[in-house]
Amino acid sequence: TMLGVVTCDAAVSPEVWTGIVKRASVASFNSITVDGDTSTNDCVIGLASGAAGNAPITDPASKDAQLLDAAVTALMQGLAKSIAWDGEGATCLLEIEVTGAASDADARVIARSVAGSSLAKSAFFGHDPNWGRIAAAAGYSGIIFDQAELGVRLGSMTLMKDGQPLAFDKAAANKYLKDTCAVHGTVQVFVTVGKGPGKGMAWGCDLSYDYVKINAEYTT
Amino acid sequence: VSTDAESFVIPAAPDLIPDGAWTKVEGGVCAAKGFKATGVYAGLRASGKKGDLALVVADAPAVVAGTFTQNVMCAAPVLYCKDVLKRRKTVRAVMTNAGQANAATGTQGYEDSVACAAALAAALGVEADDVLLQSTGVIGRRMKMEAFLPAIPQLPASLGATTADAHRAAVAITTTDLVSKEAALRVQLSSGATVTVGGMCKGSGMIHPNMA
Repeated sequence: TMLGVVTCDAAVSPEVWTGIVKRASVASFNSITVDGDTSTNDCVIGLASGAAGNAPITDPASKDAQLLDAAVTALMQGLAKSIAWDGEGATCLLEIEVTGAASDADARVIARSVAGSSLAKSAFFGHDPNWGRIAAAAGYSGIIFDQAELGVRLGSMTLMKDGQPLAFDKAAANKYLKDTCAVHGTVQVFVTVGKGPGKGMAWGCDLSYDYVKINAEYTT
Repeated sequence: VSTDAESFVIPAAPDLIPDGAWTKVEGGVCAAKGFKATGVYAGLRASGKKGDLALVVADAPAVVAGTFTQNVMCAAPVLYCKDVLKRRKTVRAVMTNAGQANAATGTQGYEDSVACAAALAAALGVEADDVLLQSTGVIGRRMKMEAFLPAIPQLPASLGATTADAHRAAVAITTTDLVSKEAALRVQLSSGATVTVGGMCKGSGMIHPNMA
């Protein structure tokens, strides 16, 4: 289960605040996955006290509304990423960035499909730069794209381009994963699916032996 | 209830907030003006002495918004909050317990949520609809009401607006989490006013949120 409480001292109308919390939740908590299991209790509650003394924000298109929107989204993304970082048994945080989709929503769906792939997650735990599992997870996301436009980059290393695997330095890619997991760091995966304007991110973690151990011993 | 330090000693999550037009600050849910928080050990967990009951209170009615799981088998506090938000645009408090999820507990579970909200409202001197609830823990088991209800009137006395108070709240909502998760940032509006946003969350397993 994920639970969140967000507090804010801006003076903001209920309508604007509701929109901000909704959009921020989608771009943060709804963009993480640890094990693909949606809880019975997931909930984010946002409270705005108005104690900052600013002129009330009532126009969602105003500059102040957009600043507040960006700030709340950033805060919630930081919190959401900490959940993925602390995923049961995790040795790393996975950050998947998708570009070139038809829309931001499409990009987020593809990104979370990759972040949630048990095979891709297992590969990351084994420090295996397995571009095929990443490509497959993007492909079954439900979002249509031209496979001849798929690109995959792991950290700074390009593994696939224009739908074709490249002759990358596997030892270096393996070392990138090993070194990152050794410090419980962030593994970055970049996926390109075309030339559309849509971009989105999702976060997850690797799948380790400990995940099974924890959930075999802990009752939910 | 207890606020013993040893009940709240777990490491903090790393800072993972993206960079932008804001400054990261300390204080979690207490960083923004107008809020107090607390976390206590109330004996709600099946085992261990980690904090298990958290409360965030606004000094005055605060504008509220929520997103909730779309899981059909949603828990009683989710149903309760959605009912309150149909009626209210402001609330005063959010109380969160760890130990039992109060999910798949039927009418009894909903009545337990109502009883907890009523008890907190009485303790704070507010209306029941000023209170929202969150629960996390084991599914299908009734909350430990024999420990929960007596703990609620004791909560307001331990409220505070410090970073330590926010941290106790952040720890008290954890379950299998290995770290506490809290953050805050400050941003300047175009009008010149400075606004602070803070937050806490929990989660480690059963994580694939799909909230609306």
